Amino acid sequence: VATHQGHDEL
Amino acid sequence: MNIFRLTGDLAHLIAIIILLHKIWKSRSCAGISGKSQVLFALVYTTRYLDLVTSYVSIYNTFMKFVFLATSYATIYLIYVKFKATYDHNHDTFRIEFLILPSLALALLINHYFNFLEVLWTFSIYLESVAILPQLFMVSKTGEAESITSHYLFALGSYRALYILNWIYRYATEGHYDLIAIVAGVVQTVLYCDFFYLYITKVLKGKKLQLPA
Repeated sequence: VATHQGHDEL
Repeated sequence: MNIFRLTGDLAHLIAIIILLHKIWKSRSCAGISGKSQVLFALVYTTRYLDLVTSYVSIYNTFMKFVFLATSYATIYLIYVKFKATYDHNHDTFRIEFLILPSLALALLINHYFNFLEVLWTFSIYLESVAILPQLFMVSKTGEAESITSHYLFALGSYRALYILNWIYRYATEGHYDLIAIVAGVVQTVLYCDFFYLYITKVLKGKKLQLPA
């Protein structure tokens, strides 16, 4: 599930 | 970080280096869509605003800076330094038809409704279609230089490799982000026709020429 705290990909 | 993600990022980086090198060496941006490059700069600017709010790793921060800096450098080369060689008569795609629907969709379909998240979502949607002015330009002129084809192949491969990365991440971490996945699939599908021409023509030493 996607985290809403920040995206870790470019 | 896994091998698909890393090679995806490297393909993206190689694409940018090919483009900058081509423009710099030939002192010309003929055949390159300035509009696609403006869209990419808008994509990176709206996506990497999180540089100031969230830290992931040195690698992420460094790559974000590189993508931002090179996208603005490319725009500078096309619209300022080698302006005389910019083929604007063939670069006629109306980018508002990509920007406005991407913005509307980002406002409607997002993970979380706040400023940064909506801009991140907008950047994902816009990136998926940002190459259209370039593909439109190639179809209008009916051909592309080999080096432009290599650029497009590397740029298209990047999101395709990200799809493998997302499959891998889902299998190993249970992590998935539907917005990125759907947009990434759309983005990759848009390149399929080009990939076919690249493999059947450019790799065999022929020029990328569309059938009349």
